[in-house]
Amino acid sequence: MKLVIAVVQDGDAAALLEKMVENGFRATKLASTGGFLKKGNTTIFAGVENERIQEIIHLIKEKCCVTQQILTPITSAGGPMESYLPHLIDVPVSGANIFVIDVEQYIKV
Amino acid sequence: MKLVIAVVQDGDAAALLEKMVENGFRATKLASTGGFLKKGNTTIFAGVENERIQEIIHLIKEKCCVTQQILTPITSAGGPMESYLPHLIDVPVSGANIFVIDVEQYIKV
Amino acid sequence: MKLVIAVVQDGDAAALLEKMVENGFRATKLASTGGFLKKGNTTIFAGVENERIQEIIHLIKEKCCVTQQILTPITSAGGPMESYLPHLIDVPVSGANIFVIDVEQYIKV
Ligand SMILES: Nc1ncnc2c1ncn2[C@@H]1O[C@@H]2COP(=O)(O)O[C@H]3[C@@H](O)[C@H](n4cnc5c(N)ncnc54)O[C@@H]3COP(=O)(O)O[C@H]2[C@H]1O
Ligand SMILES: Nc1ncnc2c1ncn2[C@@H]1O[C@@H]2COP(=O)(O)O[C@H]3[C@@H](O)[C@H](n4cnc5c(N)ncnc54)O[C@@H]3COP(=O)(O)O[C@H]2[C@H]1O
Ligand SMILES: Nc1ncnc2c1ncn2[C@@H]1O[C@@H]2COP(=O)(O)O[C@H]3[C@@H](O)[C@H](n4cnc5c(N)ncnc54)O[C@@H]3COP(=O)(O)O[C@H]2[C@H]1O
Repeated sequence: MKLVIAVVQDGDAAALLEKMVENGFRATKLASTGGFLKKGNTTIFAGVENERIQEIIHLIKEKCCVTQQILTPITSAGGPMESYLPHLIDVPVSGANIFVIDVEQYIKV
Repeated sequence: MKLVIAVVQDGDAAALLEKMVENGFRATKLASTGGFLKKGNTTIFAGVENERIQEIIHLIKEKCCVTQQILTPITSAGGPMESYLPHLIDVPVSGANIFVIDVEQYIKV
Repeated sequence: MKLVIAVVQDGDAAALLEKMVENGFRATKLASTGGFLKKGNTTIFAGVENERIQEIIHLIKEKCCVTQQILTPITSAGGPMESYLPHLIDVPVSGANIFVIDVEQYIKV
């Protein structure tokens, strides 16, 4: 068994979980926050049998989309002209960042 | 060392943590949500020395109980007779789902 | 790649994440709770290339400090004199507890 940990965007989480459950996968969801943008996102972890790993990765790719987020950093204290020009930065955010980890023992009690 | 990750029911979490601490285990708790029932549950993770893994699994078995949860799925739009019959489903929920993962390095700073 | 999971104190989390991002690390933050003190803390996880593991551990050591927390346990029902003496316990809390775990596959979609 592997533990598949996927950080996904909040907007994709519900559809992804629904698709996972429909296909017999079991998963747990955590509310998380991106270290850079400091916006809420979702971390899903699922213990998955080895033979179904490619299937779940495919499912995640299907349900999770890349987006662009606008970052408005705090402008540095410049001259009077400069402070009226907000610097907008386009930050690409992946559909999902997926980590596959080996599980030595899985016990259901 | 291993990282023991256990998804348990909210009602068992406090007693489990108390028992773990009493026995010298260290643990961290996260509020989580089940992917299927979408109800809150608790994810506990504990770095545990290899020789104490069986002990902590036994402790979790002792403190965490299987329950039955009633699931009332949204009824499909059927005829007038059918829509008055709610379909109740009995869903078994384990006391705990436990994943044991190898820790390559553990550092306390 | 390794998954670095660090349980840190809430007061250090923001500065640590800022430093990590400045240095090109990517991370996700979870709100967590200590099993013993039952106080909020922060769990950060970061997928990190093998060659940068020592660097991120050094960064965590730099930004996270040991503190002392005062624990006032519920006093047992003693005699009238005893109940007026609160038992204060000094509990040392590490800057960080770090678990380094191997990642078999990392996929960005
Ligand atoms: N140090 C840095 N320097 C320059 N640009 C940076 C950066 N850290 C993040 N970014 C950019 O900002 C986007 C959002 O990152 P955030 O940390 O808020 O939210 C991240 C984070 O929560 C998680 N994540 C990504 N890589 C991770 C990793 N290696 N370990 C743990 N979590 C990760 O997935 C979310 C989306 O990440 P994604 O890479 O697709 O998209 C990232 C990336 O395009
Ligand atoms: N392999 C795994 N990876 C990650 N987390 C895992 C996991 N297996 C279980 N969990 C976590 O433990 C909770 C209880 O699962 P359990 O399998 O005992 O009890 C489950 C099971 O009896 C049933 N169930 C869950 N997913 C199902 C599915 N895809 N098809 C049919 N029944 C499902 O509903 C109960 C509640 O599930 P829910 O998802 O709300 O909540 C789950 C989930 O949060
Ligand atoms: N092996 C592990 N696995 C998972 N998470 C871990 C861990 N070791 C530490 N942590 C996390 O880091 C926090 C700080 O732990 P630390 O050992 O530095 O500082 C601890 C320690 O000095 C003491 N303590 C914790 N558990 C104890 C126990 N069973 N017996 C005696 N003292 C304990 O109380 C402080 C606060 O503990 P608390 O549980 O509230 O909060 C813990 C917990 O959330």
